[in-house]
Amino acid sequence: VAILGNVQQRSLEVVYDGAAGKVGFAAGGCS
Amino acid sequence: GRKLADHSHTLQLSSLLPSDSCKPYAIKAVENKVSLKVVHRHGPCSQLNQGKAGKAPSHTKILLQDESRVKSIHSKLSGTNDVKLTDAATLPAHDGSSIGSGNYIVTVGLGTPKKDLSLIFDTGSDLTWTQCQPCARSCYKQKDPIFDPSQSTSYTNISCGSSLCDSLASATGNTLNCASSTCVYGIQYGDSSFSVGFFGKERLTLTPTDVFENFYFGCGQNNQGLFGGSAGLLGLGRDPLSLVSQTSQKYNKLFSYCLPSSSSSTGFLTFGGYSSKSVKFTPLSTISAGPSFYGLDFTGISVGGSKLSISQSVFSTAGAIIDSGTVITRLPPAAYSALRSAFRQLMTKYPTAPALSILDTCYDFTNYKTVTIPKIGLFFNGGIEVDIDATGILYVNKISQVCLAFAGNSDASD
Repeated sequence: VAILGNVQQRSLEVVYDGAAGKVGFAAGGCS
Repeated sequence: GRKLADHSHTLQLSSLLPSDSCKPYAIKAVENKVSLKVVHRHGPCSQLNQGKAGKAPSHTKILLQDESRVKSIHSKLSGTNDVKLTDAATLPAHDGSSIGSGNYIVTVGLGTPKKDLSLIFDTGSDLTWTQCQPCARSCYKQKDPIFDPSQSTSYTNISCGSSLCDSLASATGNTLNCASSTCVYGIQYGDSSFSVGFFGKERLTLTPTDVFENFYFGCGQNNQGLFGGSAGLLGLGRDPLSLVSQTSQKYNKLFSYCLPSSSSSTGFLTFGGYSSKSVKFTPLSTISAGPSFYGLDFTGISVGGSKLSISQSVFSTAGAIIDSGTVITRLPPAAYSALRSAFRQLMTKYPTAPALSILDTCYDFTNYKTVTIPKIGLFFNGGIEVDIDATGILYVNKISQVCLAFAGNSDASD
């Protein structure tokens, strides 16, 4: 598999919604 | 000029380097949700980074350990992971443990009275475990006092033969064991890192208002590997035994995090919500050989505002997961090759530098105060594009060796 690692996740808000079956990303979601 | 600005990041070089002191960000509050502070394990914000137990490894070592973690994930998914727990338990701990090294830490409370424990948070595994007294076989050095279940009024061992004990098989990938009718778990991370101990239940305190009775976890009696002064692991995968599943009645399997842009700042881990209104979602996919991983589908990559010409089959052949415990993103060979080529073309004004372990595209920024690098966007199923932050494009060893922070898998089907 390809793997999205944690360096590329920096400063993004990463959202895991297991019940709805989706993963989300928000740029600048940390500030 | 406008196109250049829209499709590139211009950075002060000093912003790429972590400072020696911690500059914490206030945790972003999400109403009625619980948020924990996230720190990089080897940065100045981590209490693990004090003294010998938490001494930061070199970047070369971090990347070698990262490669080891990736190999173990590939091995697990290809069904060739034939390392037996008994083998792992007899191996000495050595460099290259596949737990990885570039990990992030959160602090949770366990037991009654509550004891705070700094745990590596990991979306790529499921079982939460911590080192436990009396450390019957072996415990590594950790910063927090080692948890002692005999001093907690809420600890209970799980019995052998119970369905809970049986559930360890999927959460750890190992057959369970018994010791005097007490359920024994074992989890290993590919090569030498492992934890073996009693499977128990305990009171878990995330915050004073978010307390979970009967949280199932591993109470480690034989723990070896490079866990870097942490007290163990917080498993956030999709298996029923993960913290996410065990708290699903309250949080409905919804959590979010922000990893800090540098090891000298802090991020957050929130259960039950998220704070940004501009979240772009892509469907989760399930990897049949590893259903506890969070699968997603890459569909493309853009560099400097231009989408690269990469066949869809390159991504669909491989599949993809998102993992908080892997440091560097791994792409199918053809996708990485296209990314590298486009990135190099837009960086020709900068002198190159030697490769850093698995990172083969590096630059010497010694004579610059600011640099301009192309933006990189990742496309996912559902048509969303996610712009990677500038700090997620470059991996800085030193100013004379700053590298593109992506790598290729060796096999197109990995």
